[in-house]
Amino acid sequence: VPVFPWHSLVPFLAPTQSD
Amino acid sequence: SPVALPPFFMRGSIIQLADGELKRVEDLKTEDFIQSAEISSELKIDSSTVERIDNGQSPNAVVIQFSVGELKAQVCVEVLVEYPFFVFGQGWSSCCPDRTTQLFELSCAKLCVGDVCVSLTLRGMR
Repeated sequence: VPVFPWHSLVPFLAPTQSD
Repeated sequence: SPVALPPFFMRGSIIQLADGELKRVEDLKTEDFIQSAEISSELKIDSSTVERIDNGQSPNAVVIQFSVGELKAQVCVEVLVEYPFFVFGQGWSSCCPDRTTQLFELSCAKLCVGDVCVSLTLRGMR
């Protein structure tokens, strides 16, 4: 049975431009 | 269609939390994400508020605009209508909950403007 890490389930949202 | 949905959204999928605990995807709670991120040295939980939901390039896709984190960075993502997001205090939610339930047997609420979703950023990133 495959086990998936918790962080696969939520989107990685970060601004593409840095300041 | 753009991309197939990953297999871990299927009801019954086994998810490992940061402390090693195993849970089914449908049993995950907001605290599971918060506690896992607290343990993580690299990942940080952000609150991403749904600002807009527009039609995508294909009929079964939507473009969701999020306001991310304290800086309220505007980020757009295009996903299939059945793609589930985890809403704080509510659980799995998608733009088309019926389709998510049909395809993945995962109970979903309707994702709406104003919902605050769990998202991740890298620690130490500005």
